[in-house]
Amino acid sequence: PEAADLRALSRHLYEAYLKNFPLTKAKARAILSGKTGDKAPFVIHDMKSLMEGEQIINCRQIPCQEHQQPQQPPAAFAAVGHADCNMSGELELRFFNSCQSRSVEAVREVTEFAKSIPGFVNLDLNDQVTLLKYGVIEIMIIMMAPLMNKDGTLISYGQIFMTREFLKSLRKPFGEMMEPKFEFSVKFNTLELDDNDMALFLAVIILSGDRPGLLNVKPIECLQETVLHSLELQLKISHPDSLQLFAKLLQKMTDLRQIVTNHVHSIQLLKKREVDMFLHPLLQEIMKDLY
Amino acid sequence: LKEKHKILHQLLQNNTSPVDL
Repeated sequence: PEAADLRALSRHLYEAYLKNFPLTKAKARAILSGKTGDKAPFVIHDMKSLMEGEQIINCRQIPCQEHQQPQQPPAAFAAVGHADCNMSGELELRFFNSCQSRSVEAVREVTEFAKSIPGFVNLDLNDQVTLLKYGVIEIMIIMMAPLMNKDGTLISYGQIFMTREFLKSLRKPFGEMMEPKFEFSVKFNTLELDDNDMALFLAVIILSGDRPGLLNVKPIECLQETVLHSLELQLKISHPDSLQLFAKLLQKMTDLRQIVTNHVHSIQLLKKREVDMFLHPLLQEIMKDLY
Repeated sequence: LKEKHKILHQLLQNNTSPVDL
């Protein structure tokens, strides 16, 4: 009976994951390996293709895979020489703002997923806020991994592939921000988790009882323990030959915290350097006094 | 804490789109 309960929890979290996260790992890997049968994603590899791809990036609608390659860049962009330094600076900032919009949407997705974890909404409301504040960026980084390979990453719900080299070429500190995520993702992807494993792992991250400022740790740890059991069982079933996968996965949580700390410092640096930069109030809330 | 995290708190209480906030 206990194992049956753990399997039921696993199914429940997997369903919540599918409901709340539009681009699953299975779908992302199919796009990256060209097995969807649909058009290949639009590739952004330089400033010119970034200008051309902006209209796709800014389209908030979830695609039905059938996107068109952009015909012509909007007139305002077409008139801009991409060699122009100031203009590419503005373009970088606009791209950064698009990333912010997507991040804000991702926070909503993660919040809805968290609410679906049995027992989460019964926790002290202050503790729910704390768990999300500390968990969301870690979750976003984990969710980036399936979208990435060593050469680049899918963005805009899989409609665009942006090359790693291009991201690296952006001016400081933009150019430095994604490289640690690629390094993490390439290693993380070798674990070959599937979407069901991912759903349970995300729940484990959210239910971390050691977040600063938690008021009532015990019920959080109890919930996490159950999800951990469910994850351990799930991994045994989905990866019977992968020894120590459970332990390896838990070790990733330490790496994640370091990445988040560095990410938040980069954002704080950006805020100081870029006079025109606007940080969304929700992201400000999350990052303020985080680490 | 709730006061300092009004939007997060709102998201927890309902599923308002943060983009609309």
